[in-house]
Amino acid sequence: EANNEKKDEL
Amino acid sequence: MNIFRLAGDMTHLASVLVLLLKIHTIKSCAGVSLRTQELYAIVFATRYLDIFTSFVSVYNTFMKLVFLGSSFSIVWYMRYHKAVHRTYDREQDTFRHWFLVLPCLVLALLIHEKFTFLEVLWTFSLYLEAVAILPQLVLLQRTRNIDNLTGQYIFLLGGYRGLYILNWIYRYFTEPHFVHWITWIAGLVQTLLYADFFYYYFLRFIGGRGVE
Repeated sequence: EANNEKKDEL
Repeated sequence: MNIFRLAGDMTHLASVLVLLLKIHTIKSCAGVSLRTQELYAIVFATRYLDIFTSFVSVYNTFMKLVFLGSSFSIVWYMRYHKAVHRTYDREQDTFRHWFLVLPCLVLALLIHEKFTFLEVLWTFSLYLEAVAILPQLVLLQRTRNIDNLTGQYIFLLGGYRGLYILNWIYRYFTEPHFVHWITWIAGLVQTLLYADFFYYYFLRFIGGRGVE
């Protein structure tokens, strides 16, 4: 699931 | 969100505001590399493609719009605003920045976390951002000393990714599975490229002289 996490950083 | 990332985002925001302040108030972009600004516009355009498809938070979306809007406005100012355009140092700002774009795109096609359109372009934006400052640093060496606002702009721009490195260290120790080698290495390279600028910038603070 590491890959599917949302990109929460700018 | 942690204090390092917030500080990083605020530092990045400050760098953009300092540059917009300089260009908008004194109508001058002397010492600023248009090529670096163009690269940054590409960085944000390819990094925030998911702005309308994946909502993270109001803060996240707001900041993406600010970075997109400011980077494209700065390019517009430097290219088309009659007063600002005159102060652009075209003869000195000659770094072949398009030679940076292609290798970053090829590298993104070879090294990425997932082979999807969005992910490859997002990875491309990371690699491009790492080297986007090069035209500006080359221009800085050619024009020798620069005004305070431009110096502060570069300092803040270099500092924000350094704060992001602290954020990645913090998240690595506090969140399981938080491992992003590509982002970390690109961020480290980006920050290291500012090393000699930081050295001279601090000398200026200590010596009280202009940035030589």
